[in-house]
Amino acid sequence: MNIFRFLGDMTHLISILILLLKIYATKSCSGISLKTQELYALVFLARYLDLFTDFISVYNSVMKVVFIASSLAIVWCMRRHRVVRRSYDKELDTFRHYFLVAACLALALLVQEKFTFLEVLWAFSIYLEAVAILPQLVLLQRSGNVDNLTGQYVFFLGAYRAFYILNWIYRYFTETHFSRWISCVSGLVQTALYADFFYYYFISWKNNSKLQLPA
Amino acid sequence: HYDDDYHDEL
Repeated sequence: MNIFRFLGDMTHLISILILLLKIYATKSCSGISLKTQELYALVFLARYLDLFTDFISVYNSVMKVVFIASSLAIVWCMRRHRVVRRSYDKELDTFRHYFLVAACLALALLVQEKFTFLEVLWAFSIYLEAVAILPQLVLLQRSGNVDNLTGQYVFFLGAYRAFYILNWIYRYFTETHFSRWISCVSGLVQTALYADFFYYYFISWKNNSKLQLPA
Repeated sequence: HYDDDYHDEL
């Protein structure tokens, strides 16, 4: 464990807590893409299957349970909670995310570290996580104005993978045979997708203005 | 120390 990875995991956790806070406090999920939340639940379920087979550390196991539980809770809230689900922007959240799932599954079958069930699902979860934010970014573009909590949610979500890139660089230089090229390439793509959001987030923060994304 | 098989990252 290194500081970059720890910071990455903490910003990831903060982003999920911000989202839970927003939904719980405002009893609204307007501006949140249910499709992105479903993709994240799929990412965690596909990646953390080794929860019961490979024990790595208490921290690792606890965080896996937290990520799986929180992502399923958010999806459940947006689908089933009688008050929250009314504020879901169903007509704006129209990204066909099934194509993302199919494409990532196909890629994982072609490119993975070992052609085993767990490794294919692990690669699938890495690829899917890189593109899972797309429905959310499209929804933000369409809805134009971004409320503070949603903006902070996306910001921390982007920052977490940026910290992981520093973690991979650090591990590359400090560990002998460190080769996580699937994660690295996918993580770079994932962070690049946030680049324009980060730009507009920084501009709005600098001008102390409301975050406006060009439609 | 984990070999590559382990995915020790979240």
